Amino acid sequence: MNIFRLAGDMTHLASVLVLLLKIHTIKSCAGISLKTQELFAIVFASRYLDIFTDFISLYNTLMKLIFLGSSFSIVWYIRRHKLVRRSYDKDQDTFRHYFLLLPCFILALLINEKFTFKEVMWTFSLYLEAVAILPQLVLLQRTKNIDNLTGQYVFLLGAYRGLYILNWIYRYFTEPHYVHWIPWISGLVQTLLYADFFYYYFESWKNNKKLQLPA
Amino acid sequence: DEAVEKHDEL
Repeated sequence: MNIFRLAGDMTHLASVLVLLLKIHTIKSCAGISLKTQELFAIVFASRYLDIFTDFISLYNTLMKLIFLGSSFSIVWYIRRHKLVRRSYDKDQDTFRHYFLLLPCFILALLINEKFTFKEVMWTFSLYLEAVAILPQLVLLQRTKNIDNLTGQYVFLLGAYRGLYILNWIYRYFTEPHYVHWIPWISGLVQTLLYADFFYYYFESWKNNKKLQLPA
Repeated sequence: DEAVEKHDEL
């Protein structure tokens, strides 16, 4: 494992911890899109189907369990927890996220590396992850006061995918035959979706002002 | 092999 990959995983882990910290200790999910969280839960459930069939490493299995457990518990918190539920911006979080599922699934059926159940589901999870942040970005645009934890959460999520791109570039030059167009292109699309957010995030940081996205 | 190489990523 190279340093970019490890840094990417750690940023991803940090993003989940920041979100859990906000939800668990402050008992608030204000500014967080349930739609995006539901899509992430579907992403991990369809990607990690191999968790009980293929053993890669203890690190790999543990991280998969963490991402599965955290994504489903976040959805549970926002939907079911008495206090957290109350802070959910339901009227603002209106993105029709179910409409993303079918196109991603059809694309995975059409464009994949191997037409097997596990491989199609894995490909589907990559396509879905690429666009899963959209409801969250729309919600951020509508939020007047984006709190620090929410801003950091989205920043860490974007950084995670950016670091994965560096990891792929590194692996391409250091490992023979390492060519995987599907994760690369969907990962690139996913990172590009954060470009606008990154710009305003750094602007607010530079000028020491509160983060706000133009509607 | 190739399958493992790809699936070792999260």
